[in-house]
Amino acid sequence: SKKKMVVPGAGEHPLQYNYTFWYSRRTPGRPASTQSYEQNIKQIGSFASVEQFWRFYSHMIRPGDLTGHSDFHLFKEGIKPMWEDDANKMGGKWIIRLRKGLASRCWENLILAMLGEQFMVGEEICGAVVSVRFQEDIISIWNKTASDQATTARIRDTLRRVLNLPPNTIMEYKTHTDSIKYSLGRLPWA
Amino acid sequence: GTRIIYDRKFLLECRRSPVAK
Repeated sequence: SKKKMVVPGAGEHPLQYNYTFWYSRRTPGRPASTQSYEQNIKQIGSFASVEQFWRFYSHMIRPGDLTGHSDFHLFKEGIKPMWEDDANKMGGKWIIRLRKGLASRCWENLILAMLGEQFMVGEEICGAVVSVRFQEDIISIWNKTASDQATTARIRDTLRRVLNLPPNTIMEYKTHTDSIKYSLGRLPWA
Repeated sequence: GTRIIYDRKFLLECRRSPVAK
């Protein structure tokens, strides 16, 4: 069953792409298998214009006010925020670990840059994630082709510019195939 | 084709002045 794509309202400012907000929260003590991950991830809604984005965003809790093991995901409509999605499986992500207190501002700057097409890497961007954890928060931006070094370098440089991060911030690029390997390594039977 | 590019300042302005319905 194909869902109807959202369209901009009259007089609204269209975005280059439609996007979907997702939310996930991990139940403490449960293993993060693919199946439970997919069960825990919920769609919030999709939008096609700047105004529709603000209507969602203004009603959402700021990441810095979330508790527990929670994530917001903002992906292009039609791309699931999972490694296994066709758009993601050859891809990777830039990861930035943030000390507590920075997540709300960094997340907003990151998604505004993505929605406004500030990365200038064609069709490469898939989506962005903010992950709220116990001691630190993590933001990441996912792209389609992990092996495309010109693209990943351009995304890194744009991130530095739009996030206005402290100079000692460490940025790490991880391919999704590596993420899958390491997560399997943590399972008791692997 | 052409790309729809918005800077942060413009996106924040759209938040303050929503389209009249």
